[in-house]
Amino acid sequence: PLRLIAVANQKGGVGKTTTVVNLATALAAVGKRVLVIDLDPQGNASTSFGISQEARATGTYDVLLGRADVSQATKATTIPGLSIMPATVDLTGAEIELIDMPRREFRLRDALRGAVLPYDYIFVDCPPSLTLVTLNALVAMEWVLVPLQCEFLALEGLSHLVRTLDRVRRSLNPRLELHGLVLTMFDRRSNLCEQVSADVRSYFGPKVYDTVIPRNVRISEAPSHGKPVLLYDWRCPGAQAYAQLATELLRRGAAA
Amino acid sequence: PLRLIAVANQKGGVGKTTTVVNLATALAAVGKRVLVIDLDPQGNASTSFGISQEARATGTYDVLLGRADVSQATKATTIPGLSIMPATVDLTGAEIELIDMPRREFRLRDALRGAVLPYDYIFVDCPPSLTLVTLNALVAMEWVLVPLQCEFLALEGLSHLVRTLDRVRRSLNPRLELHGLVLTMFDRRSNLCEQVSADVRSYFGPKVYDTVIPRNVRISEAPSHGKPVLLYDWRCPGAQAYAQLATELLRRGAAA
Ligand SMILES: Nc1ncnc2c1ncn2[C@@H]1O[C@H](COP(=O)(O)OP(=O)(O)OP(=O)(O)O)[C@@H](O)[C@H]1O
Ligand SMILES: Nc1ncnc2c1ncn2[C@@H]1O[C@H](COP(=O)(O)OP(=O)(O)OP(=O)(O)O)[C@@H](O)[C@H]1O
Ligand SMILES: [Mg+2]
Ligand SMILES: [Mg+2]
Repeated sequence: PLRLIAVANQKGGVGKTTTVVNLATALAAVGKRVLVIDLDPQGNASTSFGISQEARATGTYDVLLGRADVSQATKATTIPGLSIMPATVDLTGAEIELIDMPRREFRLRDALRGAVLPYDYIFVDCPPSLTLVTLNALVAMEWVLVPLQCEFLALEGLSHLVRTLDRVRRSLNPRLELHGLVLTMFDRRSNLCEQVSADVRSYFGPKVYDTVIPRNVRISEAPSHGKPVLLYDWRCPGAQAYAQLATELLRRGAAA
Repeated sequence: PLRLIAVANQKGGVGKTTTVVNLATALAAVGKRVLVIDLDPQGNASTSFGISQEARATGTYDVLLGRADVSQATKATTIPGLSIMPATVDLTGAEIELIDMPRREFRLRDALRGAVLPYDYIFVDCPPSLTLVTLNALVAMEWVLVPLQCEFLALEGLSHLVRTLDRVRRSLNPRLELHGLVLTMFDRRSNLCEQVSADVRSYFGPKVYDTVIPRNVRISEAPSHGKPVLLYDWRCPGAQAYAQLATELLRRGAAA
């Protein structure tokens, strides 16, 4: 079955883009057909796959406003089996432009429903907010994957995020499910990380993935080469952790 | 003169809140009267000063929607000379609620214009976006301070931020000025940090502060104690760097 996964967290800089880019790459590497939808006006996912500004002329913004369909807005990447719907800064304006549109929360979902989707997985990289553009992802997807940095301020927003997911499930998308939380930028030497990890596991139980992504400078170097860390340096701890995370996602998906 | 400073960057997790909280504390410690306006629905600045959820009943959301004036929404903190206008998750809804309001970009500015402001400095902690709520800060303030993490993805959004500031200066607030960039979470051992720092200094020249904030785990521990790092552990490298940054801000302000 086609898996629809939104990677979301309104806390900024917790590893949303890095998780989408590397999970998608790892799944494509084992033969899955994957689409990444870049919903962040920063366009970091598009950059991480080396998509030039010219190649972003048609993208997610156009699909949300109904000016292009999914196939027109989707481009191949250099990675076999992996396509992307790129983002541009125009998406910043989408928050305002969508307000008066009919079915403003359903724009992405309606566009996907009307399209041929030759994919096994679709990932949406969300911006660091819970406003209308992110809402479109939560309505169009079925699973939500939440990257969580093990820091106090990052923990604080979790209850607001969970409440928002509950609200969306009740009123807009009954199939929406918090699929799991992934601990990112984890530093085993830090007491804070161990403490936050223990708190999160005691509260969310098996929803917290076993795979933990370590802090690893090679991860932050990869985007400047326009490549996912799995291709930039597959032996490094960060890349290995994302490969393991993909295996765990496949195992959990099979069990669902 | 009263200094009005927005701390903004649409890239998430770059140290906006940490910079506001610690700069404000350092300035209050040398006798300046400071107001922090928390404009982020996450309310991280309010948490960093130990403001309970009950004490946030009236805050920035109410001021933007015209339901309270500045003095009603402002609270003292445990730090002498430092007040805060707290934030709650309601601010997420403000993006939509402000759209149809008259002077929607000027709501914060008009509220401040009509108030008695017994302060030397006002800092606004912005959310990780460039939408209407952040626009309110850019219209109400005069200086913009941009915390910048020395990573490739963080560098990418800078040109969009600078273009947005130019647009706001031309159409909404002629006094708006990019006051400076502060390099945060700097790791001297990392080539990437050194490279990004060199790029930024060659492009922005003297607008880049001399003071660089090092990555320091004590900074991320402080919010769980409801205290700025300057009070949690004033001897640590992170606290010392923020004290130095405050000194540099005072020197640059005096020269302006
Ligand atoms: N495990 C890691 N180790 C080291 N650096 C990392 C790791 N994961 C991500 N990074 C770096 O940290 C920064 C933030 O990560 P990323 O941009 O993926 O977060 P995000 O949640 O998508 O941010 P935003 O909220 O702005 O969209 C990036 O510069 C990235 O390269
Ligand atoms: N110099 C530093 N060294 C170590 N950790 C830091 C440093 N500065 C900030 N942090 C931690 O990094 C995380 C991100 O910082 P902060 O929340 O201030 O960024 P932000 O830009 O305000 O994020 P957002 O975009 O979500 O508002 C926090 O957990 C904070 O405690
Ligand atoms: Mg991102
Ligand atoms: Mg913040």
